[in-house]
Amino acid sequence: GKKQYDREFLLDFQFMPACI
Amino acid sequence: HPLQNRWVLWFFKSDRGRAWQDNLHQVTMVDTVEDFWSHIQLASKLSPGCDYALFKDGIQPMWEDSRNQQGGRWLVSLAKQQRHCELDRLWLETLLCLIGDSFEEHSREVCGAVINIRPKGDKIAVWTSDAENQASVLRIGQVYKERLGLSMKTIIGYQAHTDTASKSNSLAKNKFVV
Repeated sequence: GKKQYDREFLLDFQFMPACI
Repeated sequence: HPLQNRWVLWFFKSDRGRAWQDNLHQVTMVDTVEDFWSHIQLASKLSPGCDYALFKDGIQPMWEDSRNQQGGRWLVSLAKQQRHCELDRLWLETLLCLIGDSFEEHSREVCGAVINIRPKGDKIAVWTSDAENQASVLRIGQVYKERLGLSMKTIIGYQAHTDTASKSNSLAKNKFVV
């Protein structure tokens, strides 16, 4: 399905370390 | 959290001594929300004469690319003093629109976005693939202007790349405005 994210959702990840 | 599209971040540093294409460098590729945040840089860190571009994988940030030739750009021209307070916010919002697939069914028309840091005024633009697709271009422009929080009286223009490429003076004519 379509992966659409609104800005609030995206901003929640701003300071989360990327899980590599 | 996978993105709808894979995106490539490009960096451009103008160097008169070299061909334009040789000044364009691919920085990284992102296809998840987490990737995006771990790679993205503030625009205000760029020095004058430099650009960032975030484009869908497979599309180069230049007019000549087959997906850009018939297209154009929604252009936001910033006043000099906006560099310190607005630049980073406007660029980040532009990127969130792209990676969030925020232009409804018209998102597939979006190719990418470019930010130019220039002494005479910075510019941010969203590139779309078909300048003749009025419905998509206008809807993308309306959503974009709203997402940037620009006031109703602030007008942004859409220019076809063919006009920008052949313009005599510094201002290519607007095909659309919102």
